[in-house]
Amino acid sequence: MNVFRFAGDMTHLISILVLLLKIYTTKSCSGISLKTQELYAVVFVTRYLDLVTDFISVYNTVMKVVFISSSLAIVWCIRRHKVVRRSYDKELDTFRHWLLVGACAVLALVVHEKFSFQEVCWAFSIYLEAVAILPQLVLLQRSGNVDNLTGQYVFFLGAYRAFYILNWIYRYYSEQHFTRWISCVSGIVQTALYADFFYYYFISWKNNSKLQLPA
Amino acid sequence: SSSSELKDEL
Repeated sequence: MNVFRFAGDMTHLISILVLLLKIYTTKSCSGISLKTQELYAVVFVTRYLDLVTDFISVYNTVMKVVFISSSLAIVWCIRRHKVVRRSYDKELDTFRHWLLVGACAVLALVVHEKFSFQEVCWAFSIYLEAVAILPQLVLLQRSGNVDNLTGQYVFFLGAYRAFYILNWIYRYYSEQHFTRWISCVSGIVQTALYADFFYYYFISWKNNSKLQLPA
Repeated sequence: SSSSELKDEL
């Protein structure tokens, strides 16, 4: 565990806490894409199948359980919570996310390291995570104004990916550890998707103004 | 690294 990897995991955790904080304090999920949250729930459940087959560390197990349970809880809140669900921007959140699931499933069946159930699921989860933010970015762009907590949520998610890339570079030089190329390529694609958002986030931060995305 | 190597990243 190096400082970049730890920073990546922590910013990932912070992003989820920020999202839960927003939902809990405002009792609202406006600006949050249910589609993206559903994709993350699918990502974590399919990636962490090794929870039952391999033990890596207490840290690893705890984080996996936290990611699976928090993503399911968030989906439940947006769909079922009697107050929260009223603020869901259903008409803005129309991204056809099951197409992404289908495309990633096909890709995982074709491109994987080993043809086993767990390995194909793992590759699928990596591909799906790379594009899971798309419905959220589309929703933000459509709604124009982004509230602070939602902006911070997306910012921390993007920071998590950027730290993971630094972690891979660090591991390559310090441990001669080669990150799987499936992870590398997907991770770079995933981080690149945030480039536009980061640009406007920093401008609003510099000008001390509200985050607005161009239509 | 082989594909049977443990995946230690999240």
